[in-house]
Amino acid sequence: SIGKQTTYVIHMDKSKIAANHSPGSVRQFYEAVIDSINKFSSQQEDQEQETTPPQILYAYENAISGFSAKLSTKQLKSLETVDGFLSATPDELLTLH
Amino acid sequence: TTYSPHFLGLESGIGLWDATNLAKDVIVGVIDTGIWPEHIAFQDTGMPPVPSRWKGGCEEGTKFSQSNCNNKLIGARAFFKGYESVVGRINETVDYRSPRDAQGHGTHTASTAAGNIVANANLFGLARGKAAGMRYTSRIAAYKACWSLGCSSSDILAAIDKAVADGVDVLSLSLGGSSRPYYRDTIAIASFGATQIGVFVSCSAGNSGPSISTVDNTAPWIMTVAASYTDRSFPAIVKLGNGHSFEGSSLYSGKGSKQLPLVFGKTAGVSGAEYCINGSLNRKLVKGKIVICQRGLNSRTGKGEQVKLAGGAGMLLLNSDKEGEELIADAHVLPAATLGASAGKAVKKYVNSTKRPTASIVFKGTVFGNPAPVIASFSSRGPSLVGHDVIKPDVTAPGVNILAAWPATTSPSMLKSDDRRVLFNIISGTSMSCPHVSGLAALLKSVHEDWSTAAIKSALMTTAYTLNNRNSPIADVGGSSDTPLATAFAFGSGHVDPESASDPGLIYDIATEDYLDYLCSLNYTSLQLALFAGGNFTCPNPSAFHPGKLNYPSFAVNFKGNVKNMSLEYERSVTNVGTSYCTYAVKVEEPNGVLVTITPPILSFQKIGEILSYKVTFVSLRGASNESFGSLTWVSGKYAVKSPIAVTW
Repeated sequence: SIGKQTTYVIHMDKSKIAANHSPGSVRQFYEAVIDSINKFSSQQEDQEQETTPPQILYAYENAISGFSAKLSTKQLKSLETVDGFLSATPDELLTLH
Repeated sequence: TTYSPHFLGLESGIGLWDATNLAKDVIVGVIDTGIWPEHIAFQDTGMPPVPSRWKGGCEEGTKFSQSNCNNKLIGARAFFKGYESVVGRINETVDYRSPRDAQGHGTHTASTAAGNIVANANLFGLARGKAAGMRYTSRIAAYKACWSLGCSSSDILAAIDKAVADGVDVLSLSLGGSSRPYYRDTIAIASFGATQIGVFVSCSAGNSGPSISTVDNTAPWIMTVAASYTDRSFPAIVKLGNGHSFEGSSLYSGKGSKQLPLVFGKTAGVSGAEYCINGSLNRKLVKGKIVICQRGLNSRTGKGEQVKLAGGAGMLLLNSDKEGEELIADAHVLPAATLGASAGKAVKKYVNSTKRPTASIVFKGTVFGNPAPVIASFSSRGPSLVGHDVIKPDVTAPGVNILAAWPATTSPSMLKSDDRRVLFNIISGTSMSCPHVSGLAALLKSVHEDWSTAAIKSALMTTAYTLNNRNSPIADVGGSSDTPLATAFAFGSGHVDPESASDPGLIYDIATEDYLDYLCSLNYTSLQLALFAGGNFTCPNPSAFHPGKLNYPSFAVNFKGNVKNMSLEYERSVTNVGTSYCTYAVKVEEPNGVLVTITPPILSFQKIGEILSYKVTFVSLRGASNESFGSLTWVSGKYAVKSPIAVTW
């Protein structure tokens, strides 16, 4: 369903993100991004559709640049329009070898 | 581990295990199922204080506190937000919501890479010896990202991200998924970031062999590790009532069984009894007898559990053609032996040929001296589906029947019903070979502090060997009767030889930009490249670059179509890390159906650090088969810098 959330790993353009936040506040920056897309996607949802706010699981800033979050399809669509968005990969379970 | 250091040529006080080298600080990060911190292998007796550069920490959680860390285990974190978002809250009756290891896998891999020396280590008296991690004085940081149902990619990324920030030098990942383009492979993307700042990343190749193109974790900046047998085995002799006997494998150390009735399938229970699945065995038919169980459907030790529950006296675990002649030893809960597929067929034929079949099992304990190494059938194979231009796996290390540390509350069979507790367990997988290489990389890192991750990788690859302890080519348990010998798609460059790797003569170095150029040659879009580059990256002129140009220490040559005289040219640069004023001459073993020309055939170095280039031209003379193999070796005195060549049409 449209409102159902899936966990995604979101890759962001480090050079564009760096310009938009102060050092040490990457997570707050992503939270602000998520807040903005949530407001936007909520406006797009049917009024009867209950929208769960997106949740950030992790902010990544050393080996990669981005975050993981639980998002609905609409929230993901909104996120894709954010400057610096590179890709979103659904979270998956890997196995021990 | 016991024995594998010796098998790898590591000896106390000499070479890489020299005290001076071991005194240097190297931090190995292990992303796995956590760690059992109280294990003797992680004691910190005599270890100096934690280095000031270390930014890691010891996270508190279920049955885990900061006091569980010490000067040996300097970091422990748990990542479960992704896992819980998919699977639901962790069931704390089966796992710890903390870095504490409930499964054993992480404790085993961490100790294999860097566990401290433990005297008289053994499992039920088997594999007895002095256990040591490959770089046993290294510090360990455990990042728990794997739980009872698997490892969420978002948690793994969080673990890699944190490990890099904490300051690990080496990362060991004995896990994976399915092979996919690097821009969709989260481990590839994160390990690129780690490699970029000097962290060596070693990953297991996967356990999906012997099928071709099953290798995982194939990005060229990752060290992809295949698994082999050492010459240590745990034989069990199965004697049938008709007098025929077969050698299998077992970790049972008690007395053997006398000749007992043998039951299988319908003579043991209902449908499913041939696989010994839950509830399929009939106690009346099984009690006091040896039960034959075929591989598949449930776990190997789980079959033994079912036999024991039904009152069986023993088990013969028969491989199917899929497992072939693989002889993995398991800590079964009753006297049991694994038999290869051909012995299995003979056993079944015998059972069908007589009304009262019988068998006995005699356990031989720990035996040394088999031809070794031999490539494990389960070890995943190339060619890589993602990067045809790089041979994967890269190298092979011991990964079958490896004894290493085990949690105090986990049974060696990993069965809940098994109340045995052990200090060490013997298990198999590329999961076990990977931390061997992680530890070896840590050793090389301490000897050559200025070497890049690519240089360490190159040293381990170009010094790997392809002949066994009988001076014959390394065999492959998963090989067909036509080709029982292992190829570069099974063992990569060969079996690691750490002492040779510490002094390789020449290295093939690769910088971050080179990897990005390689990705350009794969026609990655600017968005896909930005995942690795961290922003815009301008590719060089596409005509100036092709994938084979990556300065990789092996050659994957792909002739598209079987066209005679098709020619491919590769370039390589080698850095002299041996002696000044030295001359290398090239020696080529041409793959069948391929003409190889090297220009120049001689490389003369004037000083250490000097870089010289050469070109290799491969001309297809039309292959009779779809693939053939050869090698290119630069030879100078004691140095032989070898690169495998794998050709596909």
